[in-house]
Amino acid sequence: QDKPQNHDEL
Amino acid sequence: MNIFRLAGDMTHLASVLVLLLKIHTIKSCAGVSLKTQELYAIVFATRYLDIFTSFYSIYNTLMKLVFLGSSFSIVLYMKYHKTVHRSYDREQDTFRHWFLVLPCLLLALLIHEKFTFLEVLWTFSLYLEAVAILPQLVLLQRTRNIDNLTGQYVFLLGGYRGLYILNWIYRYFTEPHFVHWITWISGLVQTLLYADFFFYYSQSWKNNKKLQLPA
Repeated sequence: QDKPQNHDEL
Repeated sequence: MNIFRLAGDMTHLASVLVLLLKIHTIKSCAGVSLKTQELYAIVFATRYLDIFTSFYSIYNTLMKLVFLGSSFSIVLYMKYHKTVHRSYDREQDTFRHWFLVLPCLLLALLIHEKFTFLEVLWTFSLYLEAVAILPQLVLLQRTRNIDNLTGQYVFLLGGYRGLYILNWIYRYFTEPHFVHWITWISGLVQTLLYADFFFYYSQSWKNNKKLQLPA
């Protein structure tokens, strides 16, 4: 739940 | 990393380099909207806070630092460098850009994937980036003589958004669970804002004439 979202793009 | 995303990132990088070239080498920011540049500085400052919390790759971190550094230095150049500042079209660049910030923040508070500090700021940066080009487009429309570098800068920025859409389509079909509605819709809105500009840019290119947007 507390894992950050995967924002692998710029 | 697919070819569309790499091409998109490189186009984005090229746009920043073109702008820095104009400002640093020619010492002119004529036709460049300070309002848009301020919005981009806010966009990158709020989006890339995750530099401190998540690591994806050296590439990712380096690019984030480049976009942060370049956007802030462009703003500082335009505001405080004597020669550059003198070439700034202050009277023409009148878009009330701060009025874009609050609605984007409210929208991010209402519509987001996850209600955490970083996630809301990330979402805010997506909404703000979608509309950040507006002051620049308005300024272009008012400018009689759009020089090549300014035209190329906007063309490359729009190209970067278009390539990112191809990247999302590619990722949707190749990566399971790759669904990001907020990113996609704001990216699409952002790209559509360039449609008009692209039309006149291609016309001027085809007819080998100077770029001029109708008032």
